[in-house]
Amino acid sequence: KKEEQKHDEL
Amino acid sequence: MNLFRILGDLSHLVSIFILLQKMRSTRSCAGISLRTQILYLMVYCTRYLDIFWTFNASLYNSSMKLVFILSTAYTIYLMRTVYKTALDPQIDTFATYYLVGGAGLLAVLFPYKYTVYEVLWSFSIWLESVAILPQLFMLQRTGEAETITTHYLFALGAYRALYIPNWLYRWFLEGHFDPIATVAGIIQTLLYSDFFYIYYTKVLKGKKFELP
Repeated sequence: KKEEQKHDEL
Repeated sequence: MNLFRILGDLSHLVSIFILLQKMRSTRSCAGISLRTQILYLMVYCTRYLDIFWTFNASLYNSSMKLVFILSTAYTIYLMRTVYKTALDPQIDTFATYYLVGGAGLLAVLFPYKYTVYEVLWSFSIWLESVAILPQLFMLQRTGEAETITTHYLFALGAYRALYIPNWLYRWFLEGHFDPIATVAGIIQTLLYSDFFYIYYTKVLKGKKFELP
């Protein structure tokens, strides 16, 4: 299962 | 966190200060596109929604997000009140609806997940990639720009350009890859390429920014 995309950038 | 990303974020921060300084020192917002500023405010408000539930995740991210939203709102406020005499709706005419519509369409077609937050996030990424177009269009119509305005545009463009090596770094060293942000970021940087070229060949050599 594809890992969820993290939005840790600005 | 790597050097490219920090430099990119700092460049973004610096660009906002240069813009405020430009308005303060020339007592005018002449040459600045209100449409582009409004698009940026939309970008920040739709992307940084998560500030309400990730405030403790990273103080760095959260404070930057707050600064970007508040400073852009403040810039728009200044442009529409204190400096409104310099606004020129005859020059700032780019059809922004197409940009918002196009970004909306891409967001609905390719989000990472069908949740309100993810679709808005994707929308903000695509909208950011083209938000500079009204400003560049205005620049093309006037054919010249004040030096301080070109420094603002350079710092703003450098922010996303510096994110590209950051994405490469993260891809190779952390196995992290964000296709939406990367594709949109490359498009965004390409839109600046003409501007970067003239900035490099004229402004950095002490000449006035004038289009050929």
